[in-house]
Amino acid sequence: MAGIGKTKLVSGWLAARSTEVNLTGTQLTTTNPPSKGPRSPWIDAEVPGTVLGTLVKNKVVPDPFYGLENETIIDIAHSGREYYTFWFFTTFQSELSGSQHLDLNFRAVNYSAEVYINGHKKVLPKGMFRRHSLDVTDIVHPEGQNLLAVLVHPPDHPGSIPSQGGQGGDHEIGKDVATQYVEGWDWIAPIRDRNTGIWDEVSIYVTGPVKIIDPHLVSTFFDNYKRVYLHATTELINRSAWVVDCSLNIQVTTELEGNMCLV
Amino acid sequence: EHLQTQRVSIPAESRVQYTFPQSANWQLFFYKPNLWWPNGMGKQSLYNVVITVDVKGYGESDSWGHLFGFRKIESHIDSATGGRLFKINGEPIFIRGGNWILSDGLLRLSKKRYSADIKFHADMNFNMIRCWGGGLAERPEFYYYCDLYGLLVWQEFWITGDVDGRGDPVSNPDGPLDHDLFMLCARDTVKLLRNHPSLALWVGGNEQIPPEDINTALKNDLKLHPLFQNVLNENGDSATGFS
Repeated sequence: MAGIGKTKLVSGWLAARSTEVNLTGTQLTTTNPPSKGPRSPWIDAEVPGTVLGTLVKNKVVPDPFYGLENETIIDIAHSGREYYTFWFFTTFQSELSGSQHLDLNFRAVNYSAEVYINGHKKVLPKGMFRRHSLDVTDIVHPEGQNLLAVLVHPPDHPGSIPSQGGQGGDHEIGKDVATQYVEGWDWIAPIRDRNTGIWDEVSIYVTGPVKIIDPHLVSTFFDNYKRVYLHATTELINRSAWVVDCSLNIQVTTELEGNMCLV
Repeated sequence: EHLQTQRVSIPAESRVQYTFPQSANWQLFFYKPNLWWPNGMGKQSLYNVVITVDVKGYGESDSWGHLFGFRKIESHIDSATGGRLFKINGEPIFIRGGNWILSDGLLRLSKKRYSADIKFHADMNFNMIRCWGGGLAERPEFYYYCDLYGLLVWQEFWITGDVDGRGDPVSNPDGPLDHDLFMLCARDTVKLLRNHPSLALWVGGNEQIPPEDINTALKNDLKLHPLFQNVLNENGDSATGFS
């Protein structure tokens, strides 16, 4: 039985340009998992990171922050969105007991994505600044390896950069909910992929039947800060098919020096 | 230092919201806890808060933890200067702040980078960082180091004057195309970051007021919860607070 909690998926990611992959997500995560090789379009990926970060890491393009190298990298306005639509692939293990649930979490993706796990497809809707949580309990293999492929699409409105540059290029990026500086500003040249990618952490999260969601902690103060109360509100979700009786515990501790804890 | 347990029953396949305390007898009370102070005003005291849920017949089902700082942040617009004045834990503070966009333009973000960036600001004797609307809603790791080093954070949402209605020529006068998406992202971002003691101020955008429906929704969502809307008397005691 897996222990509860979070495991980040930080290593072993591969990436490939979508136009160079002739397989579907279902095939990639069942019969035809990718591998690197001299004729393979797959390279080591930056996750969390961006498409351009991956290309720089693999020296496919030069680092845009040095000299005039950014001018040598094709802008998404000229290449089209498909050129910077990328597959990302990895594997992970899971060993769940009967009552456990597994969530696959993306803390942020720019800008939308299709997720394939062991042949099953799920969609991550648009928005650069939102968390995504997929209940994959019924999809993962009870023991052994799971195959995960993510097709990441750039912002819907990457815009184009006027010859004179300016704050935010032609401002098309403002139509989306994403960072705006990526069309260039008075302090930075345009980011050629508009920061497309899995730009924040990916993790798997194991819980029992009940999950804690987004607690909120608030303190109130009285008597010149001598009398203080901590208020905590949380959402709880019961994903089992029966009523559950729970003990909900809140504990506050301080950390003394030398990794000692006062409870 | 403080442990409290309450019993909860949750229907099958459902979601509930639960608040500690449920009554005056079940309050998490602290007598003169160490307060969290911004850089230069005192120590950044932090407490570990852990919430766990144990299911009868199963065991521990989930656990959540967060570093928490006891602090009160107040601000108002000064009628003489038009500037915003801040008080922390009742003490006025002179804000020494810096503008911030990101740690790396290609989003090569890491704890190591954030630690260096934020500590640098603290070493420069800053006590506030302002996250510009054309950049990111910063990540929890950024806020962790701001909690640790005492940098208050002014976080803007993703609206700028240049791109959203005040540029030349004017573009996107009504902001992003999908206002519901903007609000979904804003609400999720607030939930992601709201427990950090360094988070001091939400601002609708840079040099621009968000579209009216977004602005109204943000102001409504971020207003003080009615539970905490107590009138304070001269001694700072709540007129209708806990006894």
